[in-house]
Amino acid sequence: MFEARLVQSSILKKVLEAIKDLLNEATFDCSDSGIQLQAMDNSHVSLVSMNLRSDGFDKYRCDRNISMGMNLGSMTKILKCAANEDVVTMKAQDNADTVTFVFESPNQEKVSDYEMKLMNLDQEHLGIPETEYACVVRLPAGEFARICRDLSQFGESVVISCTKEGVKFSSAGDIGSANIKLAQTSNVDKEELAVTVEMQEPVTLTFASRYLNSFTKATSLSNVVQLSMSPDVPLVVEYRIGEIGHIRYYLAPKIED
Amino acid sequence: TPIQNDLHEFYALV
Repeated sequence: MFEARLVQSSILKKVLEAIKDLLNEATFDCSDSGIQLQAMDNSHVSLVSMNLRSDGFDKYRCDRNISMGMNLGSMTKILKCAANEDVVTMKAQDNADTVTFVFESPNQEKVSDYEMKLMNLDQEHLGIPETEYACVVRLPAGEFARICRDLSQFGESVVISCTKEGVKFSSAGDIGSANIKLAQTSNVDKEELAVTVEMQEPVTLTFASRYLNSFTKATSLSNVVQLSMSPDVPLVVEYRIGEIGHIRYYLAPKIED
Repeated sequence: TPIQNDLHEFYALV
């Protein structure tokens, strides 16, 4: 038996919003420690890794590990049936081929349940080692979304350069070029408004702006986004999911021919 | 123009 209850169904809605641009379907691996998801987009350029810890749920029970392959379009339709203030419970029997979503209004006067068929998905799992990154940048998530949106008007690629002074985002194309420099915040009153750089060595990498834009669909999950970079390895874009977990996007860099 | 890499070039399958 698997059962996970979350008082704020809006978190689940936001998680889905954050992954459905990149993925059509995904397997939710449920264990005693929580719910994990790892999936690459169809082109194998980016990867989504999500973790929701069991202790972040209001109730969590997982007697046996289960992997639930879900069509994210169908899941989106079902979660649209939940009001933001509803309590959501996901339930499945061991070895089940369906999952049930139960939505309860805060006063318990309306209770709805939606059963969704599960899918058997062939999954490729990548082993991502724990890595010390040469540069770790934290900035307001809204600012990052704005930068990605603005620069994607110029070209298909965004160059991210990180030095101890700050971080620079650049793009160039047919209409011209654009550079956005963010300096490290000197006085930090509010952490969620700060730009911070932890740098071991400067890094410059090039990425497809289309994927960066997709990652920013997670903006509503967190005030802050963290970018981790090292020379010639994938970028990691991480958003915390409240006190319950995180979503990380990995993006392979573009390399000069 | 730079060439887009694949994630398989960086991480092994497990």
